[in-house]
Parts: sequence; structure tokens; C-alpha cells
Amino acid sequence: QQVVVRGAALRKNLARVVLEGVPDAPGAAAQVFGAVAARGILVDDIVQVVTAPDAPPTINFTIDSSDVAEMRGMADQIVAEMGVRHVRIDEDVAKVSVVGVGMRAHSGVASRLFQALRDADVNIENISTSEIVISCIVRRADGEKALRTAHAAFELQQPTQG
Amino acid sequence: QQVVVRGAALRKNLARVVLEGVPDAPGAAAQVFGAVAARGILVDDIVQVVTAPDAPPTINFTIDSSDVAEMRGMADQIVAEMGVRHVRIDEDVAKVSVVGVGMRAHSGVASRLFQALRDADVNIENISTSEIVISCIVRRADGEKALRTAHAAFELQQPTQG
Ligand SMILES: C[C@@H](O)[C@H](N)C(=O)O
Ligand SMILES: C[C@@H](O)[C@H](N)C(=O)O
Repeated sequence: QQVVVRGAALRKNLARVVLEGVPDAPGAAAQVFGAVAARGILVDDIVQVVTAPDAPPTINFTIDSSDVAEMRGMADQIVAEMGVRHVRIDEDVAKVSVVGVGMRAHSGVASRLFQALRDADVNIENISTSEIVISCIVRRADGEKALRTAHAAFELQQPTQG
Repeated sequence: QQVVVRGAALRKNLARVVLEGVPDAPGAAAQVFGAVAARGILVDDIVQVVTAPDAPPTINFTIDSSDVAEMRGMADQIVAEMGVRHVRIDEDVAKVSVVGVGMRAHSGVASRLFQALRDADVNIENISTSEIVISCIVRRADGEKALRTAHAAFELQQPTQG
């Protein structure tokens, strides 16, 4: 399948929420995201990884900047009632995404974006990929540079901001 | 935007690779995924989260079962030459995905899938979401049950396997 990278985008009006130490049992994710959805907070880019064996998992997700106060308001409840060890919210982030089709079959696309960010001396804090989109969270101050770099790496024309 | 969940799918011929303790500096991800791409290993679902402050990040990704031997063959090089603390490969996994449009705006879709997996007593090991797809990695033995549960939760018709 031919890889077609269609565009790159930058989003800066977002914040990253880190749920450190989520109970690793059926229902924990349902409880947290059920409560977040019930508050009307829009959630994007939920990522959970497996770390060291027996270490409770950490989940990251992004929210709109306009929902940060609401999210801060529920952090204590998530810790007290849902067994999550710690909730951290970081607004100093930006998300750079590359959008295309058929990307899964080409791990080269992801590594090309990572190489471009390295060449621009931009540190990657989060990664999330699927067949359609590759997203990286970086420091907010690096956002524009990361977008320009992604455009150059894939020889794209118009920068888009969101 | 109206949420339309189009379908659910199960993939069992995959393995999860855990890169524990990846150097948190520009270039580390580029080095690892450049080397993996150079070996012709197709990579999907790359996820990196931020855990505790100052803890080196962990990256997870999935590969095709047919690439497991090749991936095992390069684990020592990734540790010795790229500063990654540990590489673990787990084949006892399955990926259940829900595919739709306009999902970002509705964190309710993700929490509905998480609730369904809880009700089926299925533990979620990885999560990765975007506007188009929500994927969860579960134990391979839970794969079919997770797929049936996802179909029931979104009132979908045909199960699809991959
Ligand atoms: C951590 C969280 O994903 C948990 N394993 C669950 O299934 O809900
Ligand atoms: C961990 C890895 O993502 C690193 N921060 C990088 O930029 O490559």
C-alpha cells in the first residue's frame, strides 16, 4: 500500500493529564473515564502502557484547555474514591500530528517523524499512533518548531493549526 | 457531531513489545524505531506515556507475530547500544478495536467500551485512542469475549477477525 501523508497539524490549547498508579483490575479505567465523561470533559489520546511487571499502570490523556479547571476539581475524587495514586495536569504541552493513510504498514513513517524531531532537538513526551495518525506531545514552546519540522520532513505545503 | 461506531475488530496474531526505561532525550525514539524499521519489522500502536517525574519513559508497541523472532534478535542491541534498560516481548495478547467517526468529541464512547470490558471481567493492559479508533490490548484468552462484549455494547452486527 502506498503511504500518503496528507498533512501535519499543531494543537496548543490542550493539557495532558497523568493518572499515576491506576489499579490494574477490570473496571478501573471504566470508573475514571465514566466520571470524566459525566462531567462533560472531552477526552482525547488516552494512552496506557505496561511498564515493569507488577508496577501499577499509568494512563495519560489530553483534554481541552477550557476543561482544566473542571479536571483539577475532580483530581481529589479520582485519588480518594478510585484508588489512583496521583493525578497531575500539565498545560505546558502541544500536540504535533501527522495524518495519512496506510501508515501502519510503514513503521518508516513514524521513525521519520521521530528523526525530524530529533534533528530539531525537540524532546518527545508522549507518542500515540494508529493507521491514520501519528501524534507526539512536546513542550508547548517547541510546538511551532515541531510543526515546521514535520512539514519539511514530509515535504508538505500548508501548516495547519488547531 | 453524531458519533457513529462502525464496527469492532479483534486481532490475535500480534505481540506487544515493552521498552522499559528509554532515555528521555531527543533522538532516543528515532534511534529505536529507525533500527526496527531498517529490519523490516512492521510496527503498530506505538504508545509512550509520562509516568512519575524523573522516571525514564516506557514505550509499548505491537508487531506482527511473524516478526517476533526478528524482534527478539535485536533486543540485546537495543539495550546495549541505545541505552534502553529492558526489552520484553509478550505474545499472549490480543487487540480489540472499535472503529468510528467523530469519537474524540465523545469521551463517552471510550468509557462505554471500558465499562463493557469491566462487565465481562476483562482486564485492560494497553489503551490507545484517536478520533477514528479506540484499541485495547487484553490477554489473548480474553480476545473473543472482549470482541463479543464490544459488539453488544455498541449494538453492532458482524464480528470481524484479523
Ligand atoms: C488500568 C486499567 O486499564 C485496568 N487494567 C482496567 O481494566 O480498567
Ligand atoms: C523517550 C523518547 O521519546 C525521547 N524523549 C525522544 O524524544 O526520542
